[in-house]
Amino acid sequence: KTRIFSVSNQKGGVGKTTTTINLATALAAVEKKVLVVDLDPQGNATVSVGAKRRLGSKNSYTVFVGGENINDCICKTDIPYLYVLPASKELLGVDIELADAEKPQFFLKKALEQAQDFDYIFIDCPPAVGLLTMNALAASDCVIIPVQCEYLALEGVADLMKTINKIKKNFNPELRIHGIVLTMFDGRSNLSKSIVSDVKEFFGDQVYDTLIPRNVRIPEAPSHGIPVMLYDYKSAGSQSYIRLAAEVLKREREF
Amino acid sequence: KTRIFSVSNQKGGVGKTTTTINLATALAAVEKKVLVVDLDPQGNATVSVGAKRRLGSKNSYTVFVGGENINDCICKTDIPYLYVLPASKELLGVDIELADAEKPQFFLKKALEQAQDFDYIFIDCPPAVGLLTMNALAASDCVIIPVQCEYLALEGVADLMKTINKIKKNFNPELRIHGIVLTMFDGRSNLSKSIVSDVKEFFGDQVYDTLIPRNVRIPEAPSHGIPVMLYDYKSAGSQSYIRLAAEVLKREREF
Ligand SMILES: Nc1ncnc2c1ncn2[C@@H]1O[C@H](COP(=O)(O)OP(=O)(O)OP(=O)(O)O)[C@@H](O)[C@H]1O
Ligand SMILES: Nc1ncnc2c1ncn2[C@@H]1O[C@H](COP(=O)(O)OP(=O)(O)OP(=O)(O)O)[C@@H](O)[C@H]1O
Ligand SMILES: [Mg+2]
Ligand SMILES: [Mg+2]
Repeated sequence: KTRIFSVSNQKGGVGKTTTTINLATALAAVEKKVLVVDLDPQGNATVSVGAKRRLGSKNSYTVFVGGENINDCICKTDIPYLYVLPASKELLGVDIELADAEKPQFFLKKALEQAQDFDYIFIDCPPAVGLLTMNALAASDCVIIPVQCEYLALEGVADLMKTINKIKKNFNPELRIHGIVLTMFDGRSNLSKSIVSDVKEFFGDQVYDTLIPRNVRIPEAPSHGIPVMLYDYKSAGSQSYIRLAAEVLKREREF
Repeated sequence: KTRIFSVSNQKGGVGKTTTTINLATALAAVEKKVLVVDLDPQGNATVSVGAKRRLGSKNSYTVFVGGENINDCICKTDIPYLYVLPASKELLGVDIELADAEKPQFFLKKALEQAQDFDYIFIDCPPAVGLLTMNALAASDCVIIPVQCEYLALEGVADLMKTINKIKKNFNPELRIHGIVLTMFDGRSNLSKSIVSDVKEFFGDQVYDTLIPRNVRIPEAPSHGIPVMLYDYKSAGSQSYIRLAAEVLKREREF
């Protein structure tokens, strides 16, 4: 059975896209067949794996709102076992367009049920809690929550947990929090360290042991259209995502 | 006449809140009466000036959707001449709630017309292009666009310009782009430098000369509830925002 993960946090710039594509790449590297669904109108996940945003057809908007068959819209990446459903700018209009539809939260779930024989599907969410993110959470088995090691990013985590519980109660009782990943950790900063201890104290086992350090190679990779894991395998950024993927797989066995 | 600025970019984590509160503080320091309107449900601007998010009344949601008189909801900050209209979680529901309302784009404009004798109003926008941001743009004289010096942040700027032009054409012909501010510039990174030259080449004079450097004192300030300008006046972060404020005032005289 395909395992579907959402990577979500309404706080902007915390590493959702970076976590989505690097986890997906690490799982593809161990020959799991993985699909990245880009649900962010900006299409950062699409660009980060070397694909192009599409307009009008064969994209995550035409699949989930327009009813196109997902298998006709998925494209291969240069990375074996890794596929992507590209984003489209048209996703911007979803909140208003689907506001009156019947069960607007389940459009994506229906579309993903058609996707054949993937081991994992990762959905990259936009920085908001609108209908796009609600569709992602309603369609998912699990959620991974990136939290940047900075004070402003802490404020929104409790809100996000409440939103996830609301979706779980009303639309998707199977939904579980797979884990919280602390990103852009700066070992020289006391604030960064105190944020890590606060989050671990508050959320306990839900927090992955792997900390993702702030690493200058990470923001360089998207300009080459490849995940940092391929751009600079030995970098601290890549190595931390490899460790995180191992931790994700370990939890999968325990679930 | 009150000058109203929106600080907007749908890309997350690019420095919208940081730019809003530090520009507002710099103008308050030269005795302009300034109001920060926090339109982001996360309330980062509210927290960054030492106030608290409010629920149920006297917040940016009850003012712009509920029709409360803005003058009853504004609170002083510890900084002379600086006031804030706190955010509320209830802002999350605006897209769906106002979808059927008449002229949903003008709710904020009507509410801000009541705000008395401010020299400047700065609206901190969430990382999205939904009804909250549309209300902010429809109510504003000018927009300031923070762009992080990283590759993924470039992708969305052209989209944002299109959105601004759409709002200008359909809802607010006076709206102008005041400027683009490049943030989190890292002088050691070639990518950062090439992003600066790309943005300057593409957008020319619209780009402010002042570059905001990546500076570790900036993310520390919100945990103390004060803008970096007061937290560490001599830091590179503060000094760059003071220079930016001077540039903003210079452009104001030229407009
Ligand atoms: N560990 C890291 N170290 C350094 N830079 C990072 C790290 N993780 C992400 N980045 C960079 O920070 C920026 C924000 O990351 P990313 O785009 O993945 O966040 P996001 O949460 O998906 O943003 P949005 O809210 O806009 O969707 C990007 O330029 C990315 O390359
Ligand atoms: N020049 C800078 N140097 C270092 N850190 C910065 C700088 N500007 C902002 N930051 C930090 O980066 C994070 C993101 O900035 P900020 O919250 O202002 O962005 P935003 O665009 O408002 O985010 P959102 O999209 O969630 O509203 C914050 O933790 C902030 O303190
Ligand atoms: Mg993203
Ligand atoms: Mg913000």
